[in-house]
Amino acid sequence: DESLEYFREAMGVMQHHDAVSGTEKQFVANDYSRILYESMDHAGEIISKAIGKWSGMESSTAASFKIFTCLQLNISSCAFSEKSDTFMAVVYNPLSRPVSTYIRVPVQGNSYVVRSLIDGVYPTVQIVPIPEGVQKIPGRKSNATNEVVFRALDIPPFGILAYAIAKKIQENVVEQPQ
Amino acid sequence: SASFISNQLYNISVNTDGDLTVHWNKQNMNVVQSFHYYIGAEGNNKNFINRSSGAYIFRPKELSARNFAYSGSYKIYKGPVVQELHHTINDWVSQVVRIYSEEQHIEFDWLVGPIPIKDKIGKEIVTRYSSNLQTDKTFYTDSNGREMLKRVRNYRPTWNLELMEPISGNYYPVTSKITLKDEKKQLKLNVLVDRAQGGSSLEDGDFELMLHRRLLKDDAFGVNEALNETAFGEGLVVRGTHYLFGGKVKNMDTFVLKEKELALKLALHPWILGASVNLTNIENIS
Repeated sequence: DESLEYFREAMGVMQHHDAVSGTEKQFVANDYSRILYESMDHAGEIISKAIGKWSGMESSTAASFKIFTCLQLNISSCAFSEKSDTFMAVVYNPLSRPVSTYIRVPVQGNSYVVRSLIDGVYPTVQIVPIPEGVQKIPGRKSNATNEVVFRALDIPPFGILAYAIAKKIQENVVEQPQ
Repeated sequence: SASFISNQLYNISVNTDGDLTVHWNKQNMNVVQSFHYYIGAEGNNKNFINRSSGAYIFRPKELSARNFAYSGSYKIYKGPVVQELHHTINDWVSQVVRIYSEEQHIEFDWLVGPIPIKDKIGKEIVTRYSSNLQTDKTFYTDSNGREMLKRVRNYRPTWNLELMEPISGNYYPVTSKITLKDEKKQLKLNVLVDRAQGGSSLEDGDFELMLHRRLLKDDAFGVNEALNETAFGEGLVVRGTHYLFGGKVKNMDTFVLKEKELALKLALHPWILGASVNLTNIENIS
């Protein structure tokens, strides 16, 4: 696949000792960032295809199924999750053994419900605030103020679990006059 | 209950100096975690003695790390999934300490930067975990995820060592793990890292890891520029994770297995991807 070619080239470049140890010049560091970002960007389509095929979602949702990467989760920022009231989080386990782990997804709201798409189970969810220091990181363009945290249980080796995440709609309670 | 986070294994709080204290409930083990900084050496690079601290070498100017003046605060968030202690040290050093309901480790999510350089002083920031373990100058670091190598302070196994630089001379690469062992109490303390870092144990019972460096002079080893990285017109901000994990080594096999699982989980954490979904009601998803 052509889109993999970008990754192959990045792998070649990133084996230089300066890339491994971080002793490259600033301009070179910027170029490494560019190469890695472009590789991931081009891989979006192939990731979508693979995950759509494994999960069977590609056929059920036809051409509309598209995977979005969240490359800034390390600074609690993800354009995709924080702009949608309802979305799907797909968790891929790159290890050859089952893994249970906690998932953190940046959001703007403060009340969410999560449902596993595999077994329909609703995991316990907690909303925690993103620390002020993180929100102030220069260059972080994010409106997320909270993170949805839940436990993904037994993600299969080299496999995926998918969760639907939806903002809880606060029901208006109309008080009855006494 | 608002001044600490705890579970059946640990009790974590902030002491009056602004350092974090971890007390193990069932074992005689406690750890104080703190942040410090070294001032980078500056020289004219004309000979080795005058080399500056830079991209290739860590060379502190003084014989010990400096403490931060604590001007921070902390907040605690508790819930059914995770307990978090949001700890601010100053304007540019902070962390989130987490304990999850179904995990045994403590997660330190540290955030450092932009390191201020208006005072024209290059700084190298470390975090230190100081425990009550008796370690007899010995600590262990991994070698690219392979076997753990025994390191003894101020000692090399094949020659008589006289260190001219007692701090950097005792620093070793930590690619995934640094460990302390108390042979008498049979206690072990590990920190797992999410990226390669420099680390050392400069006093018995403690170890430290280098988090972020911003230096103003080239070290003349070839890069030809100071390690003074910027983004968006300011110094870089770095965020990363340490997993603190320790206890009795009674059942060594189980302990090592848990450690390995945790290290793998940190190094190769599951990917989180998003997909749009046309939903009106979450109950309708099959």
